[in-house]
Amino acid sequence: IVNIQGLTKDYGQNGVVTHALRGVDLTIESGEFTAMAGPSGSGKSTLLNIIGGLDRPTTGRVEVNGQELNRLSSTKLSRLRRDRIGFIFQSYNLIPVLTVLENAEYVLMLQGVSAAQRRERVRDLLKEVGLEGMEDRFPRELSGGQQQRVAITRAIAPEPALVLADEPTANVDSKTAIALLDLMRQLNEEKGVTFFFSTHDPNVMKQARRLVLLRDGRISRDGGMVEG
Amino acid sequence: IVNIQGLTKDYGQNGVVTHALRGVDLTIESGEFTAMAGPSGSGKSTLLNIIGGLDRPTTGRVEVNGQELNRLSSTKLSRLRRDRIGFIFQSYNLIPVLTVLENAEYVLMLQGVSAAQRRERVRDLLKEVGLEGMEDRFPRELSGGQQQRVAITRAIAPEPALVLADEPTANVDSKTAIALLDLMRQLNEEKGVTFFFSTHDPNVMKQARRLVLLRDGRISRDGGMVEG
Ligand SMILES: Nc1ncnc2c1ncn2[C@@H]1O[C@H](COP(=O)(O)OP(=O)(O)OP(=O)(O)O)[C@@H](O)[C@H]1O
Ligand SMILES: Nc1ncnc2c1ncn2[C@@H]1O[C@H](COP(=O)(O)OP(=O)(O)OP(=O)(O)O)[C@@H](O)[C@H]1O
Ligand SMILES: [Mg+2]
Ligand SMILES: [Mg+2]
Repeated sequence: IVNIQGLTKDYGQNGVVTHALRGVDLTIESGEFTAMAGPSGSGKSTLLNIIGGLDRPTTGRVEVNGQELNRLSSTKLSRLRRDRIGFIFQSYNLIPVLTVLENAEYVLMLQGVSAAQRRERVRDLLKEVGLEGMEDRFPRELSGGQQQRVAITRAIAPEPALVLADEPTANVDSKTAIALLDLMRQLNEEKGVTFFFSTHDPNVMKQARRLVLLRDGRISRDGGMVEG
Repeated sequence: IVNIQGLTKDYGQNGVVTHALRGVDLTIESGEFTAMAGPSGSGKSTLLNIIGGLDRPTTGRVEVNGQELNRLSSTKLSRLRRDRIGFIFQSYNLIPVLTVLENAEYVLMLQGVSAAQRRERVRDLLKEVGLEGMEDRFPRELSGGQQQRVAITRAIAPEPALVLADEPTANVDSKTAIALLDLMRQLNEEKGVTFFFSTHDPNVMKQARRLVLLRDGRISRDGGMVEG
């Protein structure tokens, strides 16, 4: 579902260039539950942003759901993002003027799902992530980990083909992190949603079936996780 | 250096009240290196914000550095914050239009430290947290963990009496987290800076000499950490 060849990403201005990604080759099959780890600054967010179509490669080829991103018009790209990809940002990116419920149902609303249907789906999910009763609050009235869970709900509610999650458990306690991972794994095993997420937490890495290690903008290791 | 008695904090509107803190008694001695853990939503950020004078109690008495916060004028309160307290926010709160260096030296500048002196201090610290070479970048050009480290540098550069840190290692890998904690402990042991920080990371909790557990707005456990 993701096929990347020779990906590089440079950020540069005034002669100072940062090589954030330095030649990444990566294939993710549909149905995978794969974690990515690596030091702070190694390129995890950059890679996720490019796969999600939120940023462009400098060189290389990125294919998502069979479509080569560089060839898509911006309309086609946003439609792919809206309908096929769920994105959980490292800093959540909730909309401050919308309530928890409105934030969580946002993509379903963009997709034209009826109000009744999307509210039911989202209320159930909010309950599963421990946010029952918070539907009418605003993001600024939530703790860090609560905001993170609204961002997760928004991304998984449409059951997209691919969920890209940037450190989805960074701001919650271990008990909540485990519950969130169980929820994500359930979605993966029952509905075939592909998950590709970055994390700094060894306990989260253990839950993945495959672990990709990023270092200085390159993949340094890539392998299946031993069971048990 | 911190003395809290009977602290409660309610957030409420339109009849729905959230009891974020429900009666907290806490004393932190000068020179401590104390961690606070607890589930997402248990009140950690709320407690740190109130100790740092960024939010007001609903009831109860909060004394910092011998001064009762409720009795301070807003001028005296901001002076206490500027000169005595270093604050690391859960979402960093860097100033987007200032560079890494300008953000990191911000409090020293407010304190009237000369440009030459503050630049030297901040450059050394930025090097220690692994951000050498990034001084002229802007926050949006940094990874999550890099932004977090700028926020840490800003808080510790003035060597305040008390540093309040809200999940200071949530967005960095374990190696960087350990280096940051070593730096904070060094400041604690060599300069007597008091540290009170919240965390979800068991490895970080182990490094503290005392651990306070928060649950549903109350302290549920409070004790020294066993050595070794
Ligand atoms: N606009 C930019 N200009 C210059 N450098 C940038 C820019 N954006 C990101 N970078 C650099 O690219 C590198 C990779 O950043 P990225 O955010 O992908 O790291 P990361 O692995 O997600 O780190 P973390 O674990 O701290 O979130 C970093 O060194 C960062 O400083
Ligand atoms: N403005 C507000 N209005 C209503 N409730 C609020 C408001 N701000 C915070 N709360 C609630 O107060 C409780 C404590 O929040 P706080 O941010 O202190 O939690 P926390 O322990 O820091 O959580 P986390 O580990 O997720 O960061 C939460 O249940 C939160 O929803
Ligand atoms: Mg990142
Ligand atoms: Mg918090």
